[in-house]
Amino acid sequence: TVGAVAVDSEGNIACATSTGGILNKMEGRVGDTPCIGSGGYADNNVGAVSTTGHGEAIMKVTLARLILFHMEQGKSAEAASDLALDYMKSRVGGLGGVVTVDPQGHWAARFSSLQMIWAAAQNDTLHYGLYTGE
Amino acid sequence: MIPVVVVHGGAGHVPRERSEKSMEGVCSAARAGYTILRGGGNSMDAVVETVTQLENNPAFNAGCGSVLTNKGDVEMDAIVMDGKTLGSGAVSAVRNIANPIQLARLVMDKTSHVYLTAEGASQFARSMGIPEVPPESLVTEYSRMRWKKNLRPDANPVECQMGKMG
Repeated sequence: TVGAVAVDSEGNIACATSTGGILNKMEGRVGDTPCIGSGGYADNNVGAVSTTGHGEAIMKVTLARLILFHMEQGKSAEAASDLALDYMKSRVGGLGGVVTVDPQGHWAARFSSLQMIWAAAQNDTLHYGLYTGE
Repeated sequence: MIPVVVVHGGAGHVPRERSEKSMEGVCSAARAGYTILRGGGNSMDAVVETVTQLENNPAFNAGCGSVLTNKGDVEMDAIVMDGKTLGSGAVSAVRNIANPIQLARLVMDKTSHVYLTAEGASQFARSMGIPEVPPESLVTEYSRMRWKKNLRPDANPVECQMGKMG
């Protein structure tokens, strides 16, 4: 799965997510990616999220919308992402990762899996990582 | 407002021999999206361009390089969402097109629907003039190798892709 979130100079926010699904999936199986609130969500008033990981678990907790719910309650992009990923792991035993932005351009790349490849560009600076803490 | 684009190339297990190419891919895609934003472009154009680049990169599980179904086919899903209008477009189980993310955007921009699937999505793609590509053009040697490996009765495809739970 691949995905992106962005904030432009007008303060408008968008998300995009695309996938081939899970290995050797049953024909006709659809995971979280195309489901609004699961594979992604964007609202100029709150932020945007693109998700990746175990699709069935992501759908059960509507991961993208859950993160934005926590941000609506005042959590930062990073804290909201961690809170929702922890909930998904403990409640339905699913691993995954997210990229998240808020309307002020604060961003987070967080994951509960061992790895997630990510990159972020802001202020003419490129940030990137693969393991937790990078 | 200071523009920003954040990109992921998937969570789970990344074999060491593929990590460098994958890292180059997400960095290149992030730069492409950021170039659009720095030029005054909008966030929707930036995320669609970013994801299009990743779909075209065989190092990632989307577009060219997608994993295969149990029958050995490619079925792809995608979504876009615009935070200004809450407009959204999605497609699922689409085959034979290079960039499902662009089809998802067309669902948002050109229809009153939010989500089209399977043959309906393919019909819509044809009506929008999106060229069909040969199925084999989306399949890589790596995805075929993983498909074969996970046909074994003792295989665990989810663990193979996502890694073991901690």
